[in-house]
Amino acid sequence: MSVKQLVDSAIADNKITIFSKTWCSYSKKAKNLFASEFPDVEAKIIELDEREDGDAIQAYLLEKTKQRTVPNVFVNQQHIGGGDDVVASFKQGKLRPLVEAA
Amino acid sequence: MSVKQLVDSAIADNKITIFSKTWCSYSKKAKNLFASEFPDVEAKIIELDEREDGDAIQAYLLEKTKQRTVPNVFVNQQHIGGGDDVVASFKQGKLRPLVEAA
Ligand SMILES: N[C@@H](CCC(=O)N[C@@H](CS)C(=O)NCC(=O)O)C(=O)O
Ligand SMILES: N[C@@H](CCC(=O)N[C@@H](CS)C(=O)NCC(=O)O)C(=O)O
Ligand code: FES
Repeated sequence: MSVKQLVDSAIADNKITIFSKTWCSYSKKAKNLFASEFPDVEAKIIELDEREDGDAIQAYLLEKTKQRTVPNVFVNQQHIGGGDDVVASFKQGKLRPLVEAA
Repeated sequence: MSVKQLVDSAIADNKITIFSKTWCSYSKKAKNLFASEFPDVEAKIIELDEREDGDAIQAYLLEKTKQRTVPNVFVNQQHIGGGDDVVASFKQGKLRPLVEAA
C-alpha cells in the first residue's frame, strides 16, 4: 500500500483520524480531548514517530492539507487541522455535530 | 567544556534559561511568555535539537532536575519546570518576583 492509500483509507474508514507523535504534548492534548469528550467513538491514531514511513506520511499530509505539523486531525473525512483548531472547533460547538453525524 | 559545565554556567549566568526544541509548541509557548511578559530581561535559549550534544544535555537535565522533557526552565538559578509549570507560576504571581529579584 502506498502512503497515499494508507492516509486516504485511514481518513475514509474512521470517524476520527489523528496523525500524531507519541512524545508531543500538543498531540497528547488532541488525543485526550477526543478520548474524554467522545469516549464512545473510536479514534484511529497514527503515531508518525513509530513508523518507518512517518516522514513520507507527513510529506503527503502537507501536500493534501497544506499542514505538515502534528497533530493533524480529520473528523468525518473533513480536515479539522492542528491541536489549536480542534480545541477552537470544540469550543465553538462545531466538533460534536461532525463527530455525531451519521 | 563538559555538558555539566555548559548547563550549570548557563543557569548561573542568566536570569532566565530555557532548554527548548525549535519545533515544539510547548517550548514556543514558554519562550513567548517570557518574551511578552518580561521583554526587558534577556532569556538564554538553548535549542537542544540544534546541537550535537542535545541528547547529552537532556540526560544531564534529567539527572539534575528529574525532568527530561522540554521546555526545561530556570529563573534566577531556580528550577521552574516545564511549560505548564511556567504558566502556573506566572498565574500565581510567583514568577514575576523571581525574574525581577536582584
Ligand atoms: N498550532 C499548531 C502547532 C503545530 C505544531 O507546531 N506542531 C509541532 C509539534 S508541537 C510540529 O509538528 N513540529 C514539527 C514540524 O514543524 O515539522 C497546532 O495547534 O497543532
Ligand atoms: N507538561 C510538560 C510536558 C512536557 C513534555 O512532555 N514535553 C515533550 C515535548 S512537548 C517532550 O519533551 N517529549 C520528549 C520526551 O518525552 O523525551 C510541560 O508542561 O512542559
Ligand atoms: S513537540 Fe512539544 S508540543 Fe509538540
